[in-house]
Amino acid sequence: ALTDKFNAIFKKLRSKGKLSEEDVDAILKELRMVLLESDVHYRVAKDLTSRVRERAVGKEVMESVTPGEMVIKILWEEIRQILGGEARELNLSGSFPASVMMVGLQGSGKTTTCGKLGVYLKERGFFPLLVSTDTRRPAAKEQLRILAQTAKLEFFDDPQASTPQEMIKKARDYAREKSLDVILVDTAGRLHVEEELLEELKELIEEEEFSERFLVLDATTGQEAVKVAQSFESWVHPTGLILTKVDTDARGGAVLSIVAQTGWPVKLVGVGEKLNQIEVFHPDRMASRIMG
Amino acid sequence: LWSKKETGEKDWEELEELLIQADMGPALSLEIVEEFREFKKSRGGDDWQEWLYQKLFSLLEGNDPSLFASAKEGELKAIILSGVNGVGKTTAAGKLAYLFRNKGEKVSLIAADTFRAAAMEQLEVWAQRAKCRYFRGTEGADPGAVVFDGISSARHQGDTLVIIDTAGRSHVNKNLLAELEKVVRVTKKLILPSNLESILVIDALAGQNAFLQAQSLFPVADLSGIILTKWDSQAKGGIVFRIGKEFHLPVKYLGVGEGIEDLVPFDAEEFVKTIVY
Ligand SMILES: Nc1nc2c(ncn2[C@@H]2O[C@H](COP(=O)(O)OP(=O)(O)OP(=O)(O)O)[C@@H](O)[C@H]2O)c(=O)[nH]1
Ligand SMILES: Nc1nc2c(ncn2[C@@H]2O[C@H](COP(=O)(O)OP(=O)(O)OP(=O)(O)O)[C@@H](O)[C@H]2O)c(=O)[nH]1
Ligand SMILES: [Mg+2]
Ligand SMILES: [Mg+2]
Repeated sequence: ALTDKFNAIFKKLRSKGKLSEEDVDAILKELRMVLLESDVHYRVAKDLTSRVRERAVGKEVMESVTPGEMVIKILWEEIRQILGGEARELNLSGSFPASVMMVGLQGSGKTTTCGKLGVYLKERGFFPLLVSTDTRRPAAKEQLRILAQTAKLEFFDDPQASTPQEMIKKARDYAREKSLDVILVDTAGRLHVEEELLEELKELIEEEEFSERFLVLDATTGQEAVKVAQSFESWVHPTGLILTKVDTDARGGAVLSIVAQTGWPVKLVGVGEKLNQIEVFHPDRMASRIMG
Repeated sequence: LWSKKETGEKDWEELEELLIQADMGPALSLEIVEEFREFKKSRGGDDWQEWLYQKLFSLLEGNDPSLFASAKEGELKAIILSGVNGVGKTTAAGKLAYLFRNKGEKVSLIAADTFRAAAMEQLEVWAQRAKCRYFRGTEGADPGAVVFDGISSARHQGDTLVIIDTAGRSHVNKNLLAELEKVVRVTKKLILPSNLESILVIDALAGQNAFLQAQSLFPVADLSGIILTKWDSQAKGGIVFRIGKEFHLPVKYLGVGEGIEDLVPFDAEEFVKTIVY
């Protein structure tokens, strides 16, 4: 782990007495390697380590009796600051019923997250309605329907609806009819380079109001995360991030890269395949995790 | 990158950035940059791209991209697909079924994901699209038992190839690793070693965690190859160099889209060119 690696370095350095700038650079080199191994984007890792360097060549570290621990603490604080920004409340205001949309790359966990969010909201006194606009993936609607059924959540489908807009309008009518107050909209997965599909989402959000547009992101995402965020930002303007598969050993550096770049709040994290496995985001835990 | 004789720190950084952003990982990228610095010192050639192309190509050398290179004729063949959640296993199963059916094989798709919502329905649609036989068990049935019955049924029907789709699993879940190990063990009881391909499906957009996936699943599933999906995302999939270096696992196919024909045989030259140029 990071601490063991650094203890080895610092043991060697401590015997020298005071730290020199070269020593600090050696430490920062190791730090950058750790961040990159955690899938933090190349540029974000560079910015982070240069920020740590600015603080580390100051008195607090150079004359500290435990310089190693100080440097680690500084890095942790810098990461925590990037991740910790916005409040993490769900925004369900605006038109009634409120609409929440799940978007993201193929296989990131949107459909499962839709089900999880339904359970999460139901437990908090809401009456959610689940609807899928995914007409591309085989058995996509069936998957959401089964999740809804398992969790005893309302599910809407109109096989006659010919566009996502139409499906959502009909879902809204159904929700009003049944006094349901939140609509959770599952969409088909799409790549950040599939412009036609991104256009489809853009048209959808121009016609329908969504109080939340979540980018559902797999914690294993690598260096491409920054390009993914840039693309979804320009087509969809997400209001927040839901990070999935955090129960794996993926360090999740992609979330740091994206938040550093976009400032989006991370509202929730998926921690397993079951519908109750969703949690509030803890920036402290994520910072420690990224540092290995 | 460099046209002047003296290259400074900034130039090595650009090479390192290219490699890191291709998801090659910090250790391997550093190793390659160091090697190039040595090369430049001693030989001083100017075409870094040519050097990098040769270097990366050499990392993939000796890898056989074909499936069933030494399979025994007239005996049933099997492909097991494993990997973490959402990488594209079920889709790859459908694409492979279509591909091999067009090669004249009689294919059975076996739905060994008895857990996830609509997993069996999803594979069934692919079987219909590929026009091949489909075998499933009951909801929540033991995957090992489904595989046993599926292979027996395929053999009985005169099929030449079974493709086994398994549930997504995290390699940190010991129970799921044990489940996969059982599926592979059951398959090995019924299929000759020369006729079995155990394929790890990896997402091209994944970062260094894909290495940990390969590391854990390699002994459990006795992996013989990789399918790298979502290569149409323009992610470089450099992690396969790191995996190849450590486990000598060859990439067999690239997934390049969501359609049934979107599976292309791995071409090392094209793959390396995409990273370098
Ligand atoms: N371990 C783990 N698996 C998850 C999590 N969230 C989703 N999954 C799994 O990831 C896989 C993909 O989930 P889906 O919900 O189908 O993903 P999707 O984004 O809807 O996929 P597409 O609709 O094809 O784009 C499934 O096997 C899920 O069970 C999570 O938090 N942890
Ligand atoms: N763009 C693109 N999408 C792909 C590719 N391969 C699979 N997909 C998509 O990725 C998503 C997940 O595919 P699945 O086949 O369900 O993945 P899986 O590994 O079986 O998922 P689980 O069984 O839930 O673990 C689907 O939306 C597929 O259409 C590919 O090569 N390119
Ligand atoms: Mg889905
Ligand atoms: Mg599957």
